[in-house]
Amino acid sequence: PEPLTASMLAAAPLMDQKQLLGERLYPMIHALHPNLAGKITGMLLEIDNSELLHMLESPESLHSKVDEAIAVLQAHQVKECS
Amino acid sequence: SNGTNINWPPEFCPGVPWKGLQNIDP
Repeated sequence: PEPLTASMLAAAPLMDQKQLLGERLYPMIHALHPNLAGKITGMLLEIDNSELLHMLESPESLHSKVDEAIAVLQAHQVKECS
Repeated sequence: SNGTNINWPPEFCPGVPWKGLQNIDP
């Protein structure tokens, strides 16, 4: 699929923006953590869209946030998705 | 919400409309 851009996002309603970002983020997160991808994506979607766009373009940024999210999830003792 | 919702965070599923926190805290 073509890259997601800020202008594409801006043209969509707010919740659709999160949907678009989630659809792009999920496969990348799933490759890292298949069992927790849904929860991690849900957490990351609470971040500002501009930062999410940056994460899509910067694997280092994404990995950093994913690591943070996992630490928080473990602190909340979230069970793995079956 | 009492701030200790054990269902947090909401889970994103590809292809399913994302409702964010509305999923768990109506």
